[in-house]
Amino acid sequence: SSSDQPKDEL
Amino acid sequence: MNIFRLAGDMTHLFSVLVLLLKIYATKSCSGISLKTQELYALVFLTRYLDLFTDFISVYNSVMKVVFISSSVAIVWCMRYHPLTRRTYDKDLDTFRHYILVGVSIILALLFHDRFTFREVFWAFSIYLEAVAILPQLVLLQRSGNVDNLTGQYVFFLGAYRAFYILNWIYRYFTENHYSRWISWLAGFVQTALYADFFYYYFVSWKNNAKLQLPA
Repeated sequence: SSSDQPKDEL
Repeated sequence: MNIFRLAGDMTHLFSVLVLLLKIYATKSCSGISLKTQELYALVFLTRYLDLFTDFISVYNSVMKVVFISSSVAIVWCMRYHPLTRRTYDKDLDTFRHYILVGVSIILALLFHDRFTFREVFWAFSIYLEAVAILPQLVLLQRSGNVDNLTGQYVFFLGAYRAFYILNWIYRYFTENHYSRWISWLAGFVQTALYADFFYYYFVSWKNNAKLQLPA
């Protein structure tokens, strides 16, 4: 799921 | 990092530079919505909370500092700078932008990845950014003729999120289980809001005429 990914986008 | 995201970030950075140029070169912020600038400052302040906690890359940190400082500087200029503040179209910039903030807060409390402080603030910033341009678009329609730099500012600001949509499509196909449905939906709405502006911008460019938005 998207939650465990770091927010690497601006 | 992929080419679409880099193009998006560079377009976004360029839109900020064009806005700074417009205010500096014309010594005026006529045609610029202070409310949209305040909303963008809020978007960056609530999205980049991790600036001092999570280090992702020098590029990431530098861009966050640039976006936060430029948006806060523009709000300060338009509110308090003795020369610039007088040129602000106060009586045209009447969009009730606190409604946009309120709706974004409710949406963020309802729809988020995880119910944590960081994630709710991040979702809030995504929803708010999607609608932050509305006061500016309304002001452009009211102020009739749009000066070139202001038109270019809004154009690049709208184009950057379109590049981000391409970036999300690219990442969806190249990274397994990559899903950012909050960003996708909000990004789609954000870009769609520019549709009619893009149309009139293209028409004015094709006819080599002044950008005119229908009142």
